[in-house]
Amino acid sequence: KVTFEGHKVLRIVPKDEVQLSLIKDLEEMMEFELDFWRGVTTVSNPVDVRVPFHVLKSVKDYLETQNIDYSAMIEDLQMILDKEQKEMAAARVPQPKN
Amino acid sequence: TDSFDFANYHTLGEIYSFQDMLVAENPNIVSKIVIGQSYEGRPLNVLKFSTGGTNRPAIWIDTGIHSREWVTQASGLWFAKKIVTDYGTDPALTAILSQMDIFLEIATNPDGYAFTHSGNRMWRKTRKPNPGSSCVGVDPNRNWDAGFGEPGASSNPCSETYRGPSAHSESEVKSIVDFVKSHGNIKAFISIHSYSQMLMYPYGYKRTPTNDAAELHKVAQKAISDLTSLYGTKYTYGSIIDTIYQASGNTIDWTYEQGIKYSYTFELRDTGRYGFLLPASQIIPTAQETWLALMSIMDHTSKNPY
Repeated sequence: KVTFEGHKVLRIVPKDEVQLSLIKDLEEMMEFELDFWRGVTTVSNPVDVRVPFHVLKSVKDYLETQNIDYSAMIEDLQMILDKEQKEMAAARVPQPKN
Repeated sequence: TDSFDFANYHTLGEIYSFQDMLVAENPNIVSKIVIGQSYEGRPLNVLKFSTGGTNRPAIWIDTGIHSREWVTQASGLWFAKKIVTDYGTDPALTAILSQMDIFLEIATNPDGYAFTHSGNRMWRKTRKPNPGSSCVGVDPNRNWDAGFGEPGASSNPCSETYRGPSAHSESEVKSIVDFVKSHGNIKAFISIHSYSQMLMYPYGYKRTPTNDAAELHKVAQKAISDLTSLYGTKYTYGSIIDTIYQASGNTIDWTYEQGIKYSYTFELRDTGRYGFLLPASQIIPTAQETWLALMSIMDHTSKNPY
């Protein structure tokens, strides 16, 4: 089962057309294995991207070097997935038959 | 189905059982149609809500074509129950069903959905292998024969928006295509995704507005006003290309080009706090507010025959 330890979902907000195009370039970089949850649209529209742990530093460096604003929308993806699993399991506890 | 837990996410098996149970409980109004098989051989089930007649004009609703968008399948379950509960008590829905049938496909990409439970919660695409690539699956919302292969989809099998080798290459898509064509009397087609809180109409693959853009916009405006009235959830609306981005080969561009005027696609909650991991506590509010918008579109469709 694929797990997502250390993956973050970053919210990136392009300020101008140049930044927009730089984020589009990021979308094309298959080697980063980025998963764009909300793709690149227009200036000021947020882009949400899941970044695997092993490329997190490179992606952050890329954004910071280009002065592109970002924040962590989801700090720890696996933590939310574990919680979701727990809730589903709890909901599935068989009810006593009447 | 009265004791079904609509406030939690469910496995594909539970969804299939729910569908069978709903049919068994309401044989006068619900039946199950299998329109095809997924790549891995799972049935593509569609619930048909009908009060009689043959080949009545119909409304199509699908949820879960992108498997990881769990709130959509969960909302589909809630819609199914809502239809049987409200029929006979809600005058608007009763009037719609007196003239039209409703088709609801809850798990439109069952292989992907099963895989989100067993292998990768973040899986979006179908599960068919791509010859010559280690990457699996096609984006079933880029696989339709409407601007297929044009900008707004990827030709790379490793991309999340991979369009596939040819239009309708995915059985999950082809089965709907065949069903829509053979039915021939579908008047509204609503394909439901998450997240971003949007309601959109064609086109996605080109900038040219549709001939019905003004009416589609007005209907969207009313639908969103109704949706927002419940919990204040803010939606944007417009054509796909103006509201999100260029997306070629998408579902509703194809349905519109087949002559289904009222072709819409939703992006349900949220705007980016949880993304595809919307907490289960938000399923029912999401479904409730979406239902108001669906009712608005269905009502308009039934009152404006074409």
